[in-house]
Amino acid sequence: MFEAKLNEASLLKKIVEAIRELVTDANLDCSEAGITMQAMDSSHVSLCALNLRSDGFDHYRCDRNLSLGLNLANLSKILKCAGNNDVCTLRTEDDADTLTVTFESPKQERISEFELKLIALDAEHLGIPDTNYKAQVRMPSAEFQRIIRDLSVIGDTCSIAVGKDGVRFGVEGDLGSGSISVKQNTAAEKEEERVEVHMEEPVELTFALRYLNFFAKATPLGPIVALSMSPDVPVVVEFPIETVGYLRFYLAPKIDE
Amino acid sequence: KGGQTRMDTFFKST
Repeated sequence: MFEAKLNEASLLKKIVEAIRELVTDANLDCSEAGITMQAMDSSHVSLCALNLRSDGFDHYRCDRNLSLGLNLANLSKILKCAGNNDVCTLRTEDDADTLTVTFESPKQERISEFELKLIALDAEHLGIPDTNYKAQVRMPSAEFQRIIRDLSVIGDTCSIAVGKDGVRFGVEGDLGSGSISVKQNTAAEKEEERVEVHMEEPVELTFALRYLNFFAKATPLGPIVALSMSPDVPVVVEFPIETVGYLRFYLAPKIDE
Repeated sequence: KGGQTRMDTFFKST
């Protein structure tokens, strides 16, 4: 059997809200090591990868590897029935065609149980090689979200240039052009307010703001976002999930014609 | 503006 208990249903809610506009259906791959999920949007232009380590759960048991095919819109409907502080348990028997989702309020006075139908998905799984990226930035996720949202009003694409002093987001549109530069700041009192650049060489790539906006929906997952870039390969936009794992998004840079 | 490359161009199916 498979059973995974999370102290806060809100974490699962945030994960599903972060990806459900991008991904319709996905397999949750469960093993002794934890839960992973890899899925592409319908046009296969972006990819998201979730990793939740088993030791990040309150309780975790997975007797044999399982792939649970889920419709994310339907999972979202069920998660809306959970209080943010509810304890959430996912459970399925071997060969079951449903996933049992349980919410327990902190004082145990309210217990909800749902059976979500599983779907058979013939999902393509891509091997993502370990890559030594030329430029990496860690910055506050709320700042990233705001920059992407603001630039989306001006244009369709955004250049991201990482240099030794920081990162510059540039945009061009019918009304003109603009840029927002965020300076490296490793001295900020709180770790989550720091902007840190690690680079071997400056990298500048251009991306579709439509997809970066989808990725920014993961902002509630944590205070930090990490961008990893190398020339001519997909950017990795990673939202670390404290003590549990991460949610990563991949998007290819725009190619100049 | 350029085109958008699919992910399976970069990462191979396993």
